[in-house]
Amino acid sequence: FLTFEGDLKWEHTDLTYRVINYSPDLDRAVINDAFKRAFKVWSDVTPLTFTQIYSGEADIMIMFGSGEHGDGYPFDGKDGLLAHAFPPGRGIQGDAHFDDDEFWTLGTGLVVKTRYGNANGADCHFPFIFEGRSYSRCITEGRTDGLPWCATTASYDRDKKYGFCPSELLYTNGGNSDGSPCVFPFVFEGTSYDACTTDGRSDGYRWCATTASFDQDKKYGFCPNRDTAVIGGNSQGDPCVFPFTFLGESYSTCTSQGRQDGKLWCATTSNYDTDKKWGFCPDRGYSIFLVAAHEFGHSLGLDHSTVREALMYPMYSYVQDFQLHPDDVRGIQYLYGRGSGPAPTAPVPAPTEEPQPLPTEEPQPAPTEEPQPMPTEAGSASTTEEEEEEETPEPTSEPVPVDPSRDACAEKNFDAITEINGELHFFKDGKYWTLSSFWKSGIQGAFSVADTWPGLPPVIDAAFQDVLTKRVFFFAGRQFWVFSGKSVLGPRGIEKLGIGKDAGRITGALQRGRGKVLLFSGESYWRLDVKVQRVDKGYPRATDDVFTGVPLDARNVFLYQDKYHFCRGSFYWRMTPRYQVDRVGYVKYDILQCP
Amino acid sequence: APLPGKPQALVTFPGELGSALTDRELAERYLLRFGYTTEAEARTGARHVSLGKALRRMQRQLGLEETGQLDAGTLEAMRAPRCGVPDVGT
Repeated sequence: FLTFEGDLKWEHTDLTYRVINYSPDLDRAVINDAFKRAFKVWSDVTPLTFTQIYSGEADIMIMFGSGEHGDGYPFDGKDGLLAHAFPPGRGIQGDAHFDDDEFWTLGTGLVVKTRYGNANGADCHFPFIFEGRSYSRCITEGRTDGLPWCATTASYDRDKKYGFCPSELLYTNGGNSDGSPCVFPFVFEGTSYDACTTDGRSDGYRWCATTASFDQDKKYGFCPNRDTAVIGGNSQGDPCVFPFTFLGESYSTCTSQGRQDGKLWCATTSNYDTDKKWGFCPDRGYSIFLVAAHEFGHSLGLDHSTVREALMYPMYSYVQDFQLHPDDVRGIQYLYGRGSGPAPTAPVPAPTEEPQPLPTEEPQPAPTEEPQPMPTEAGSASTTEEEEEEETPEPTSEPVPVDPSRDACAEKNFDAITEINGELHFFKDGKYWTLSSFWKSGIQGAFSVADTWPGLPPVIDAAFQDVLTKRVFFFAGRQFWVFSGKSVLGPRGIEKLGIGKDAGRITGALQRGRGKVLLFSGESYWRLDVKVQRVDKGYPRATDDVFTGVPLDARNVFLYQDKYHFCRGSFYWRMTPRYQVDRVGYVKYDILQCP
Repeated sequence: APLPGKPQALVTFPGELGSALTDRELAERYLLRFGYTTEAEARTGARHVSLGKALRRMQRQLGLEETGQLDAGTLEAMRAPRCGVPDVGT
């Protein structure tokens, strides 16, 4: 092994990383999981720990880019250079960059992760049988809304298991529209577009407007790559068009004609000769996990190894059951020591290439319009992505309704109500229900609080989600817990937050932006600085001074659809950000929409 | 696959970075990019001598057979996908 000149290394062991943007080749959850496993390769054999953060400067900033991407070390289109990283230090030091002209997979070909449907976010199974025909791609047959879908088993006819494929008609990534799908046609600089475009951008990423006019609303998102998307060329992300004409001949599949390197390509219009629009066809691609594990080795201070089987060997080769080579272990332990892990007499079998059971996101109801012959989205539990840059560390196991018979509409009141990942959560006696206002498919649940947030008491008083880091704070009595996915900090006493002994239980919370949250107890409220986890000076203050006209003994206080909600008994008072009560109604009928 | 017997016309595809390089150009670019040669060495008159020395250094680093020649194995390694961090130098 080799280290960089001067044995560059990090002087602290609790390292942070942040994923600035995501390749459209893979679902965001797949990329996050791959990076997490890649860091675990190194934390398993050292005292180092790695925490993903979602804003601000992390030790290791991760990004995807093509060609020249801002650091003066340009990438080179498909293949060749795959990625690079900088040795430990401040600023760009430690950062890792990945060439987005590559086709990123888990090393064995296209990964098409589905959303919604009834397959819990499983990947497409190619080929699959539908109505007796075999398909090896996403299809729109059987639907009238044009949403591409696939089966997640070998036969849809037999198993009826399916999900929706990545497409701009279903969601977008990044941008400023919280993942909303594209709206076609949309107007940009006076021109009407009915497909994703790279116009107006220099980085080649395809985008669309999420309202009818970008010129007017400035709302946009980046288009996910469909399963037929080409890689690189001059049409990154556009689908192949078959048949297409090339040098006067017609082609209905990818071809290597015209090339010396034998790579398969296709045209993205019906006539290459006239339009010259083309790209490479999907191949096995490069394992984002393996390349990331190598680059993170650089970020930690390892240079290239001369040992061919070592992870830090500079050339890429796909390995099915990856194991860190002793040469890599010696190198990293030379820099950081062994840590508490067992002495790996034989290399500890690192996670296999196959993705671990992917952390699936909160259950999301499927798109509403569901024409036959598709099954109705009964209990669809698929994934969705919070599209701001912040990605919630989702609970690692999919919440499965434990007691569908427990009906939220039968409850007189709730222990706590709060919005998590864009869904309203109603907690009662160790159970909870969720309601999404975006997808109109009603109340989901009852789920078990203990399954989703192990360690919480059955009865909680209040909860809120920190919008910056997506961590969820729970309060019960004078204690609180902080959950990041399934990992929890606590219980700790609320006095640690600076809330005095005179305060009783916390009844609710209102997110105020810029990392501030108002915590309500009795007839007072505190302003919590979530980052430092301390209440600000000058608190508590009297609720009545600011929030006039709402009950002072509210059982629940929560922010929902940008308005403050105070609940008492079966009623709620809704207050505008300008502190005007604009509605009083029934929690059951107005918020829960019970029949 | 190319149609048998039909001379395959090679096309330069728009947007593809860099047109086809000769083996020597490929080698010189690779050795410079990954730190086996320096700009100065690449420009001096004794390019043949420095190329052989740099090739031998690259072959040793990557565990290839040390021939100092632009043989098939070395060219294949130079075309293989890899990390962009230089093997030698900063």
